Amino acid sequence: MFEARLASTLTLKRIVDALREILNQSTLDCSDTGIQMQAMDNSHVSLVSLCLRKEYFEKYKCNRNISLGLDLKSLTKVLKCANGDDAVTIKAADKADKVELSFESAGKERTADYELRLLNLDQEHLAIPETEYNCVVHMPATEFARICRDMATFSESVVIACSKEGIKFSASGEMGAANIKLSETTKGEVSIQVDEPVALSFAGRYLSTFTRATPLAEKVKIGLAPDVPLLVEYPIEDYGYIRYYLAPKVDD
Amino acid sequence: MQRGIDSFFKRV
Repeated sequence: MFEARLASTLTLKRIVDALREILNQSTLDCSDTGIQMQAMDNSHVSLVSLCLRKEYFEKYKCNRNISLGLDLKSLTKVLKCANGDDAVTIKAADKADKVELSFESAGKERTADYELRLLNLDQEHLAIPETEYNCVVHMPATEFARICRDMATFSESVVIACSKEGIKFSASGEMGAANIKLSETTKGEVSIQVDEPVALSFAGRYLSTFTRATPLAEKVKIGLAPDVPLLVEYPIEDYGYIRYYLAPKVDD
Repeated sequence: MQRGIDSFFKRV
């Protein structure tokens, strides 16, 4: 038996919004410590990893591990039926072929229950090693979203170069070129830790997709190391995260 | 050229 209750549906809506552009379907792995999900996009260029520890939930019960295969389009449709300030309870019986979502209005005067059919999805799990990133940058999530949007105007490829002087995003195409550089700020909005400078090239459209997670967090963490995937991490309060990994482009 | 993410992480 699995049961998890969140005081507000809004975060769940935001989490699904952050995933649904990159994934159509995915499996939530629920255990007594919380919920995990990991999936690659269709082209196998990026990977998204979601973690929600049980402490994130108002109520959390999971007697035995259960995997919930979900169609994110269908889940989005159900979440549209709820108000952001509704409480939501997700329930599934052991070996169930459906999941139940119950919404309760803030004043408790309205309840609505929906059932969603579960999918049997082939799960591919990748082992993500602990990586020591040569460059770790924290910046406002809205700033990162703005940079990704502005870069996309110029080119498909974005070069991210990080050194002690700052982090620089560059794109050049037929129209011209764009360079945006951020330096560390004294107030701490932007922090830049650099062991060794790194410069890598990435497909901009994936970066833009990752910024769908912007409403979830004030700050985004970016990790760069030579010849490893880029890390873009959005914390979910103190109880979890969405991490996106993006494979770098290599010279033709 | 774009590398696949699965060339960096091992399948388990």
